[in-house]
Amino acid sequence: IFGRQVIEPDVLEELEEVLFTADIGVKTAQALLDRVQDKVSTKKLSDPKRLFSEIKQEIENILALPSEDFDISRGNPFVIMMIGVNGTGKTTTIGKLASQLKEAGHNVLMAAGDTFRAAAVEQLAVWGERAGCDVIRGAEGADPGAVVFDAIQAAKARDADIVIADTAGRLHTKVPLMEELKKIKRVAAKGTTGAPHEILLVLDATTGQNAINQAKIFSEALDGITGIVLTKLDGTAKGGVIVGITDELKVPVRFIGIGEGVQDLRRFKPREFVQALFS
Amino acid sequence: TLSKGFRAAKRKLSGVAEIHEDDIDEALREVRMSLLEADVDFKVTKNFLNRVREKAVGEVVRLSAKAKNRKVKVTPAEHFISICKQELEHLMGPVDTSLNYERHVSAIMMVGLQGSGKTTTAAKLARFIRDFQARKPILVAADVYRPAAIDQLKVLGERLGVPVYYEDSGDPIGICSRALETAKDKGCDTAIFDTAGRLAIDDTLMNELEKIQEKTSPENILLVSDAMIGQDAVRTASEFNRRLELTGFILTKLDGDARGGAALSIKEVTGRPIKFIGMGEGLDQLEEFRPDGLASRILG
Ligand SMILES: Nc1nc2c(ncn2[C@@H]2O[C@H](COP(=O)(O)OP(=O)(O)OP(=O)(O)O)[C@@H](O)[C@H]2O)c(=O)[nH]1
Ligand SMILES: Nc1nc2c(ncn2[C@@H]2O[C@H](COP(=O)(O)OP(=O)(O)OP(=O)(O)O)[C@@H](O)[C@H]2O)c(=O)[nH]1
Ligand SMILES: [Mg+2]
Ligand SMILES: [Mg+2]
Repeated sequence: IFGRQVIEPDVLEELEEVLFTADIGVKTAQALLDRVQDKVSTKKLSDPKRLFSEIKQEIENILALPSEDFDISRGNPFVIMMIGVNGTGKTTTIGKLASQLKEAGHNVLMAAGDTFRAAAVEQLAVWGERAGCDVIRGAEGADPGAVVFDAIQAAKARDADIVIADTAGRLHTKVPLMEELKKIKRVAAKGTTGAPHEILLVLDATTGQNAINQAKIFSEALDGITGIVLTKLDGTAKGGVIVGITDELKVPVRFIGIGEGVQDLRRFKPREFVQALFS
Repeated sequence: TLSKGFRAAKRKLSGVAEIHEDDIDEALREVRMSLLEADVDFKVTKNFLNRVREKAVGEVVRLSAKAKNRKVKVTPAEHFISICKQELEHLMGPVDTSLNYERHVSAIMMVGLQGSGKTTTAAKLARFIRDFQARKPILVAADVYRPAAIDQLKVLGERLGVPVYYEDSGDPIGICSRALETAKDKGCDTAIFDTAGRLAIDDTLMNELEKIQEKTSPENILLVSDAMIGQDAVRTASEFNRRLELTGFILTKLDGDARGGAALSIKEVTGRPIKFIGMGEGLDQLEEFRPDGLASRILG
């Protein structure tokens, strides 16, 4: 695949295997190699150890986007919207995040914005119990935007400083569902100034190249996302797709999911991620 | 329609007066990129290309020599693409969407990674075998871990008018074996076990599946896999297969734009057939698998 003759073929093959089996993808792998070849002399590239460490550094540079803690004071309340395709871990991540924020001293409300899927509200209600946070729900089949709006009003009434809104999983290719998502965002903005202050796209680490389409289309639909949560990194998948996504969209990975328990959410650390990618 | 990788391969072969081996290699490089972008497993791609190369170097080169002197029905480039498509379809076939019903109460066990679509697909399958195979299904809520998993299955069962067996025992092995007893009493002939999502490397939970299998000997063990899965497909499928001996796969969320290369990889590596595909969230959106549809999708 990499046409240049500068690098030893079997070193190249070894590098390709590492990158591709980690879901880094053809285009991103090529871009990484081009950049490294441009900045490093041929002599250095002929050393496989050197080549690998240059690639690792390049990946780390791409991933090291600034990602400060949420500035909760920006919102009244601060509204976080969780989005993504079906089954990636949105609802579970809300439970984990709410618990963390509550432990940090915040007053968190959850909005049961998935009014579509069977037992979605019940599932979030259990997480509410686990995290010690109230869940604002609507009637069955209620308008999701209305539930988020109600949650924002409830937050103001109860002095809750954070609202985390769950949304139904949806494939980015379904236009009416993407329109619904845009509407939820608009209604949230009516609820309080600047809402939603954070839009987190939840990506499953086992996803292949389709994650790139997901990120692009969700981002386009909502005029930008503010962060990514990469879940299920406790499995064997490496989540390499986020290298290309970060490079292109310049959106930071804020958190990683490393399990199904309420404590299994960590801040994303680029260096650790790169080590795991190559292990 | 062909993805740009296959179009590029075709272009490379159309542009030369006479095709030689290294032209084939150039075309194969384009095909390789296309397959990797479609999430086909790295090693499976390698083996696939070697097989295509063997055929192509013989047939396409010969056809190209012929084409130099007279008109041919199929150009060498088109023949190359058809070799790729044939080889893809051959990899995904033969078609076998059958389910095994041997005992008085048969069982179908749904297994897979978290969030792949097992619960939804279990319900879809219940409807399918009832409406198209004259079976009398009962859904079994064997996921005792995920919040509201049992509620979810009960809601789906209710929508279909299919009975759901559940307990608050928290004992998946007991639930599945008692479900088979209950099925008999209720006049049901097929139990569909909805199990909890789990990692293939989670020894405790994989042992749980082995115990359910030991206790209930399900005739069908189906791995439910998300069509957008990447290179992890082979790792996961081969481990589930090693532990349980799967009887087949169901690929879900094919109503999106994931290319679905995992389909190729898991079939190639385990030899088990893909039985059904999930084409949406609706309970009627389950179809029997057909290789030609997926081959075209992977080609792009
Ligand atoms: N191993 C592991 N499993 C996870 C992680 N995050 C979520 N899950 C599991 O993934 C499955 C799906 O999680 P949900 O929270 O229901 O996903 P969702 O995105 O809300 O799904 P929909 O609302 O149906 O689109 C559940 O079994 C979760 O326990 C993680 O970080 N690691
Ligand atoms: N678009 C689409 N969505 C699907 C399909 N199959 C399942 N889903 C959705 O995927 C999400 C996960 O489905 P579940 O049935 O909860 O998945 P699961 O494997 O049982 O999840 P766990 O029990 O947590 O492992 C839900 O939002 C489903 O509606 C499909 O074929 N197409
Ligand atoms: Mg959810
Ligand atoms: Mg389930």
